[in-house]
Amino acid sequence: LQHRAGSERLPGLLVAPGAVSSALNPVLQLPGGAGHGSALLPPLLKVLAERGPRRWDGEAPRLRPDARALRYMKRLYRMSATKEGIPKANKSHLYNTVRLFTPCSEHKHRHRDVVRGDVHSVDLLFNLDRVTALEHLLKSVLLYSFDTSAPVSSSITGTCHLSVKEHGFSSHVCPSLSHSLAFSLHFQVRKRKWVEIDVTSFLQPLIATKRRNIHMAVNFTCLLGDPQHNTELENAINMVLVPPSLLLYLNDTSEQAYHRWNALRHRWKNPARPRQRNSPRLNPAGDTGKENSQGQRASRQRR
Amino acid sequence: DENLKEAPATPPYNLSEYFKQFLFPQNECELHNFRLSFSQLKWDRWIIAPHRYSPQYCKGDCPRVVGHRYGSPVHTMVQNLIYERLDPSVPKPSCVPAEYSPLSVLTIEPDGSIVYKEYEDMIATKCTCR
Repeated sequence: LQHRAGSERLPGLLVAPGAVSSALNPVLQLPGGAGHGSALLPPLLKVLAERGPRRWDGEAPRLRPDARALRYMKRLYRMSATKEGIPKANKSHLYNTVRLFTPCSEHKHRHRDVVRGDVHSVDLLFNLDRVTALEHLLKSVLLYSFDTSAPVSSSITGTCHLSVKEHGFSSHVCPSLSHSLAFSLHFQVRKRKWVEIDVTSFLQPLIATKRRNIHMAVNFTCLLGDPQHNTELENAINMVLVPPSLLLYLNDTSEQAYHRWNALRHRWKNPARPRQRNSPRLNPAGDTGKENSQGQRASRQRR
Repeated sequence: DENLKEAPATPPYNLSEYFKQFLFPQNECELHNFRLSFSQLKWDRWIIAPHRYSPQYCKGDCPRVVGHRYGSPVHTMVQNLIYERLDPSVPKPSCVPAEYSPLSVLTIEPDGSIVYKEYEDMIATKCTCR
């Protein structure tokens, strides 16, 4: 393999564990003398192949994602990629991976605080096993979804306070981490509201020490609108305060991930490049991408 | 003129078309469109978006003198010469992708979490002879 371009730089993923390449469905084995099946698979196949030997034919064991979370990620996808699935060029974010985790277990309790109104406390356990070693954390967010489809007469503004503390972890060597912040919240009638609360400074040390089970206690209070008529508003909010999801914005430095800044640097270095054959020709079965014959004839005449 | 009078009523011969056969091979190395949907592969159970994907592919003959037109390195012409003059077992240059564009994919992980990831080199956009 050593004489082949790039083979020694392939991440462990491409020389997947024996179980993966041997259990690959024959459909995926390349025809002819393909030799090392998994090493020649395109990136997406390798990534998916890496996830488990029974992925192709049998129903791979899989938990259904939370519907709200799925809605949010589809919205993020539409904002980040074109209809054909190509990352939008006008985006200058540094992340190339976003992971959303819903809590594996949660214990909610609510108590009344005379000054701050209802305090929503929830203990959340997130399992971050899916984060790979080459995915580096840029930002982490607790994603709250407020659904005001409940009867709320008018738009509401208020201030909320959130505090996050590592749950059940205390050691005299390193004190348990905590993080708190206040933020304002504005609701419109009949509009779903996503609120992203940045907890990067809280989570960064935990991820840096390769902690994969994050157990946190979150306290959440909101004082909304006019205190005299608070009951109606508060009911609207209390009813819909769903435990948050955890959103991680990551930079995947592996070979198969797209590195936006490389593409930009490449364009700067080669503004004028030799013309290459790039006009897609319609193959008999294809329905789109028709060859533009005028383009073809014009370029030939120029030559 | 006498011969032409009896000639069949075909349009006057287009010389540039005639000479084209000597300059550019018919089945020239070019990018071809190919469109697949993940449901065909039964991957739509965990690939949420995109539903369809056009990887494209390169196909066609590499003419003897490639050079600037295909963005090919000098080595390609040397390999062609070796194939023609010295050792036919050395393969002719092939029509292969030269540039790609990335693809954004939204998938469900086995633990039910959701991941958006941008993958490199997923769609061929240019072909070359190498």
